Amino acid sequence: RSSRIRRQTPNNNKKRSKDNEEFGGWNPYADARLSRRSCQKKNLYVSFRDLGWQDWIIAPDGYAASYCNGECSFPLNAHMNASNHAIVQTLVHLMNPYRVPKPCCAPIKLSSISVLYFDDNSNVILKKYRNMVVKSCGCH
Amino acid sequence: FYYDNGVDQTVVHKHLNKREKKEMQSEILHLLGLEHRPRPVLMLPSKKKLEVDDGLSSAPRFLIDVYQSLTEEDSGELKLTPDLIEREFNVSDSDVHSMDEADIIMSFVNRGQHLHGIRHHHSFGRFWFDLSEVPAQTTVISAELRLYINLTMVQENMNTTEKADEEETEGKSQNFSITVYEIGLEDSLIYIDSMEIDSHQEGWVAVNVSVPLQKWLVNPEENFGLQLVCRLSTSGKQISAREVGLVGSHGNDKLQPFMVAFFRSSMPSTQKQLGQQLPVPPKELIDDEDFENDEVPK
Repeated sequence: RSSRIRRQTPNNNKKRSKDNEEFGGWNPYADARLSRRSCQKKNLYVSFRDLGWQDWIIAPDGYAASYCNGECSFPLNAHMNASNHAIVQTLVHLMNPYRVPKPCCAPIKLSSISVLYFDDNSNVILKKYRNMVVKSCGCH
Repeated sequence: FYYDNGVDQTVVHKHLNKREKKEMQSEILHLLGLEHRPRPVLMLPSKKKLEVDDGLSSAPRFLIDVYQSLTEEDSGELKLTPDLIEREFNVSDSDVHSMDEADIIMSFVNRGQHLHGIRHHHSFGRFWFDLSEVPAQTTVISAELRLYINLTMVQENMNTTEKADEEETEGKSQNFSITVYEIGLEDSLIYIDSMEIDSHQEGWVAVNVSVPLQKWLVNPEENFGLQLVCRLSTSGKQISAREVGLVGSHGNDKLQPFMVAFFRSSMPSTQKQLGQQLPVPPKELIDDEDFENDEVPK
């Protein structure tokens, strides 16, 4: 039902109370606030240009490194790419929050980049770095 | 240091001080598997580095073309679309295969003309490549010496006697052979490879030099370079590389000989990711069957 929740406007009080009933007391707007903090991919651009490395890095100028940030809290909706294990981890965490941690927000899909640069001898190296760029994040 | 404000904009989060900047640079260099920031003698043009008329020599240009031919597939993997390099550098199918297989491709600038104390005075046909920066823990997939044959140069360098000979042969093409030798101890020559060149052939040719490269990486002290010998196919008479039309170190920068090598990283996958040695936990702490094959756990 998460897609339906997102479409609702915050001022629609009537609808809100209906949803509260529908969700058995669960407040979907609290969930919407939570979703802003939920596990998601964030962008972090590593700029070789800003580092002043243009004298030895030929290409690229930089790369979108990205990282994963946010919480993996109950309920784990589909947008979090939660693994089955993450759901179990969440349930056990809820039962014993001080001993068992929440699932971890981490990359689930990574891709490579290629960097072209000069070495000390002015030879040129094209090196493929696997798993350097986060394509998507999820709860593990 | 920037962060994403959630609406597709980056915002300055914190200005790093000098020490923090240095640490950050060091971390990124480490991530790239480098111990220090390279200081190449050759300086790059500051703007529009990847444009065609950039004044760069053939060795960097070859890899720039390879880089520009890389496209990201749906899977997020970088794949080669070989049209560009095929057009300019006459790249074969096996080269494209090597490029796809390789984790590292290096193009080496010829330093043969700068060597001192070497008896092979035909510096034109003499090649030497500095391999000191080849990353450790790599396996050679293949390597080739790439040479450019310029037909205009052949016509200019052909002396009158040869022209007369050519006229006598009446249309018989004057083919050449080029042979590459590895230079051994006391200037001994060890045969590596040879190829026949048609008199009308123009463009890049590649000679397989995988064997000497593998040897030099294991024994760097045996790297005395390569020697090129050109002969007329009909008579076997030795001729200069210039007469064949091979572009040497004094020729056009974009057509100078260079060596390209394709390497596969032989580091375990986890180390490959980080570009560094990961600590291995004590065996008594590992009780998972998955870790029994001596792989470093993630």
